[in-house]
Amino acid sequence: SSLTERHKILHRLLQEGSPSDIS
Amino acid sequence: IYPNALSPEQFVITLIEAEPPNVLLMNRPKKPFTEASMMMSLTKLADKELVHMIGWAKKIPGFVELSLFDQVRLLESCWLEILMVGLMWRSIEHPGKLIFAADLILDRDEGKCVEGILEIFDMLLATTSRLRDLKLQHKEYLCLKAMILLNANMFPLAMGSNDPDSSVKLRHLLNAITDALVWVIAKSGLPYRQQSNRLANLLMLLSHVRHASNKGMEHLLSMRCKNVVPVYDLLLEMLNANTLQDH
Repeated sequence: SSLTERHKILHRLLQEGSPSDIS
Repeated sequence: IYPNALSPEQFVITLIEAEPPNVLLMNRPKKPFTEASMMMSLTKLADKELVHMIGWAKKIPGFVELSLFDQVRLLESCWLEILMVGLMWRSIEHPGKLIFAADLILDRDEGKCVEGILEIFDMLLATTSRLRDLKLQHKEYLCLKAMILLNANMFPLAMGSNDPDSSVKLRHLLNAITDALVWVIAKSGLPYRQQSNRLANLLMLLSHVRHASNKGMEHLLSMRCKNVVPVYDLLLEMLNANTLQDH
């Protein structure tokens, strides 16, 4: 949970759709 | 795509297709730089590149098959190394200059306006000069960059990973990227005896990239603590994570 806490944005970007969506 | 299902050539082609676009700063500050305007430019650019870096990582064969925990840990550990090795590649044909972006090209001495950054500029320029001497090839660069990500973290990863076979997948990935780099060097036509020497020379440089990244992280933290530059969003999160990780 501490990792998830530390990386809310990163988690979201990793779980979001296709890589191009992120970019 | 499972990494071991790919041939080294297919792996390299996937890395070529995964390459992120070159990012522009857009609103370039007027010169001469002040400490604040240079740090603001560098951090703004880094924040933009970080978003593309995540898209790039997800396109590396097998990366998204790792546990989310491992994906985060790897990126958390090496994001500045990845930014720096990309900077070195962009700067390789421009001795004495750092091509942060097409609209942010700095001479070494322009770093004088920021306390403590010249030491880091000199490390970056020295490692870039060594890569130039080695005539680093684009496909070698792509393999080294992926290797930095996949090799970014080990022991806590093995212990902390909530998905034990994720570590097995990661070891397969590391073998696949090593095979890809060995294949690229072999394709270069170098005599067999010199191929292992070239591989060793390239891999030795990764420790210098890690050292420059550690120095850069310390410097960025000190700039933030002194309120020289505000840091937001993803860059702030990644920077904080390093602080917490150290503690």
